[in-house]
Amino acid sequence: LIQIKNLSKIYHLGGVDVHALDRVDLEIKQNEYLAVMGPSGSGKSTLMNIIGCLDVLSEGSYVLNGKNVSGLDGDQLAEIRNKEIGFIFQTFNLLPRANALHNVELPLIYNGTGRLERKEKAEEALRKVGLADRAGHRPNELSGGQRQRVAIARALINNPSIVLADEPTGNLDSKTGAEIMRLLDDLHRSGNTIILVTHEEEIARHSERIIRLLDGQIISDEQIN
Amino acid sequence: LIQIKNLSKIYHLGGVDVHALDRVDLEIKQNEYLAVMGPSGSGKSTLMNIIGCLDVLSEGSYVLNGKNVSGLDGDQLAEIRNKEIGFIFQTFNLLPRANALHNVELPLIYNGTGRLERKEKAEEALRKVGLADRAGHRPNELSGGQRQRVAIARALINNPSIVLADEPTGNLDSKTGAEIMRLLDDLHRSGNTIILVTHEEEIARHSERIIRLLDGQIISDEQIN
Ligand SMILES: Nc1ncnc2c1ncn2[C@@H]1O[C@H](COP(=O)(O)OP(=O)(O)OP(=O)(O)O)[C@@H](O)[C@H]1O
Ligand SMILES: Nc1ncnc2c1ncn2[C@@H]1O[C@H](COP(=O)(O)OP(=O)(O)OP(=O)(O)O)[C@@H](O)[C@H]1O
Ligand SMILES: [Mg+2]
Ligand SMILES: [Mg+2]
Repeated sequence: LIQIKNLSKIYHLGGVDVHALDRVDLEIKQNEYLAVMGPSGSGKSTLMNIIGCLDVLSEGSYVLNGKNVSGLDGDQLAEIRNKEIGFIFQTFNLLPRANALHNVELPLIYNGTGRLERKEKAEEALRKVGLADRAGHRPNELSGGQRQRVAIARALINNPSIVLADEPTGNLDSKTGAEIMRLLDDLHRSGNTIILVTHEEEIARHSERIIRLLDGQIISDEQIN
Repeated sequence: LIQIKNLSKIYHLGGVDVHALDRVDLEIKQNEYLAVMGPSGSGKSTLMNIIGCLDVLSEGSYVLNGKNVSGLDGDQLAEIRNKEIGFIFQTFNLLPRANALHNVELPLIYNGTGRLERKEKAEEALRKVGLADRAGHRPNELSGGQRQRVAIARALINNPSIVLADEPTGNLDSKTGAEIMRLLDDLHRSGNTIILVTHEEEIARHSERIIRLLDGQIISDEQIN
């Protein structure tokens, strides 16, 4: 499904080169459940952004579903992002002037879903993350963990085949975090591919494979369970 | 130091009343080390914002250092926030167009510290959170955990007598999180008052007292250690 070879991401900032990712080799099969761990600044979000077609690599290659991603244009990338990938951002990235329901509806607006069906699906998605009674709140009228759950509901609403979850439980208490992990585990059982960034070992243990990054490099890649 | 009596925070949203805080009674002495826990949406950040003079209560009273906070004007509140309180926000709240060094300098600009001394103190503050080599990066050129650490450095730079830390390790791996907790523990030993919101029990165990919220109410208040 995903083939990454010799991938580097290099930022040039005032004369210094920052290797956010450094010659990464990675293969991910369909329906894998993968966790990515590593210290703050080690390149986890950068890797997710490149896999999610939100950022471009500096060197190396990324083949997704048989297509070389570097060869695709803006429209093709947008279509992949909308149809095949659900992204739960580390910093949520919600529209500040839209309420929770509208934020969750967004992916369905992009793929042309009718208004009535959109509203029903968005309400259901909010119910699944325990926020049915917050549908009308805007992000600044929500707690940190509630914003995170809106971001989760939005990412999952299209039932995307690849779910990229960047620290999905970082702002959640353990009970709410467990409910979110149940959602991701269910998706995995239904055939979706789950790639999860976390710095919590217990969350990582939901996966079948743990990759550890350090200074932009993969330093270990282990099957678990 | 802090006396909160019968404090409520009520939002009126389209005909529904949301009790973010509900008749909270709380006394905090100087040099206490307090942890606040509770599920997502239970009122932790709301409580911190009111203690930090960033938000106003709807009912009840809040006395800080002998002064009734509801009786203070905007300038007096701003002075308290700058001189006595260091706030580590759950969502960081960094200036997007300023680099890390400048973000950390801000509290020193507000209290009139000279340019050279500011720069030295800001560099030292960044060094303490492991970000000396990221001083020139802007927030969107930093990882999630690096932004969190810039927010921490900024909050602590004035050596404020009260530190309000809203989930300071939420985006950090355990090693980096431990370094941040060492900073907070050191501050406590030097006499500062630390109020820490966290949903991680091990982080809460650094404190001497744990308060648990549920639906805006305090449901337990225990001394530990
Ligand atoms: N401006 C607002 N208008 C209406 N409701 C609000 C507003 N701000 C917060 N709330 C509600 O108040 C409640 C408490 O929010 P708060 O941010 O204090 O929770 P929290 O305990 O910090 O949660 P988390 O652990 O998710 O950060 C939440 O249910 C939230 O939806
Ligand atoms: N636009 C940029 N310009 C320069 N450096 C950048 C930029 N974006 C990210 N970086 C650097 O790239 C490195 C990797 O960042 P990344 O966000 O992938 O880390 P991370 O592993 O997700 O960290 P965290 O656990 O803190 O979220 C960091 O050291 C960061 O400072
Ligand atoms: Mg990250
Ligand atoms: Mg909060």
